[in-house]
Amino acid sequence: ATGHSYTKYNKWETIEAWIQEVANNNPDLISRRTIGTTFEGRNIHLLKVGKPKASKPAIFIDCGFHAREWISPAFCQWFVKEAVRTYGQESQMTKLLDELDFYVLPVVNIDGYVYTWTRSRMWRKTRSTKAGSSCVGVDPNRNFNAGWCEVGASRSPCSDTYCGPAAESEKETKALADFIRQNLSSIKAYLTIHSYSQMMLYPYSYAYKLPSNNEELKALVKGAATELASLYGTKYTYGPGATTIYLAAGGSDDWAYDQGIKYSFTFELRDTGTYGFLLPESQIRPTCEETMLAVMYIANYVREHP
Amino acid sequence: PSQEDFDGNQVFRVSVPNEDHINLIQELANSVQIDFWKPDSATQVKPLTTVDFHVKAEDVATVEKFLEQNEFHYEVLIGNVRNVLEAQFDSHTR
Repeated sequence: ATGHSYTKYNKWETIEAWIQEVANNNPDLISRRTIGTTFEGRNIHLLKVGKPKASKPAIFIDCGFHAREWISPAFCQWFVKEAVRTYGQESQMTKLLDELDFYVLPVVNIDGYVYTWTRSRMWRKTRSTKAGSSCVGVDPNRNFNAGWCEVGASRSPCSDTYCGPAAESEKETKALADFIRQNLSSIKAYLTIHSYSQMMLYPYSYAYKLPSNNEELKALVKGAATELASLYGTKYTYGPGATTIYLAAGGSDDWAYDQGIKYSFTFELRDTGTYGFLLPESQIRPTCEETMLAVMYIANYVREHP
Repeated sequence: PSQEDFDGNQVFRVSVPNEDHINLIQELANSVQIDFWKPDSATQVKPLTTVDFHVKAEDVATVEKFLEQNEFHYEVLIGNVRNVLEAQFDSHTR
């Protein structure tokens, strides 16, 4: 993966080469599979990270839903790096990878990510086109079958929050949803990594109702936020999506929860607005380091409550 | 198309005290192309919150005039998006 760096933003071709390299170099810990292709025909890669063992519970982590949120794919790469670096060296990660698998989807919206590198840094949606409109793209986080297009989403193809012509209309969201459906019996937690605003959210976002294990999830994100803040003092707010941030239907965390994955979270990483989507590369390291603490906290809880 | 350069584009943070101001934000979004950063769209703006949005260089004066005429409290978070965009590549390894 020539030119790849964990402390730089990497273009898609570099990330794709890295995916192959990290899997090839760590066959005892990482396997790679392709779960689909994007609208423009790129392969959607998924890494399975964990010590091979029959019937292990798993945690699914995805990055890069929204194309311009570059810190998100940077975190997925960082997570894999840390897994490889610390397995067999640090007890917590070793225990996690011995007892759990992590499915890591490094970039969901690959076409959009490529577009931010080549045409417009501020692009958000997918790059699909539909008959009858000259506008491009669907908001992948409005495209899941969770109160699909009811609130906080737009039916206009030109809107940045366009929900699409149908739930899972996008090849990228369909591939992700199909994989989770096929592996529902093992996936115990779902984490989707976004930016910005420094929040940890749990269901629901498509309505003001609360999940049945609201108190458990609230305590979990509170603990995770405390862990995160312990490194650099970064403050995260947390709670159910609808009241903590805003109503938004069609999100992947709500969908995963309704599929039966009772530990489902959205992370909104740094910052709170100074740079927004243009977070400097010098903040990749501290952002990923502190996020690792929160993810490890949640993963450890899931390990203890399979 | 060539790569968009964002020169002169700005990002605003606007305080929204009540429903009247939400309606004004929606009115602004209907008249000028606004890229919402937080929340994701005009329909998600809530009272007693702030709204972050990105405006093209040619619309900056119009937006500022609108905000001032309607007595919004606001700040310019990013004075020139192009500069911040270039500055994001500040890694010492680059």
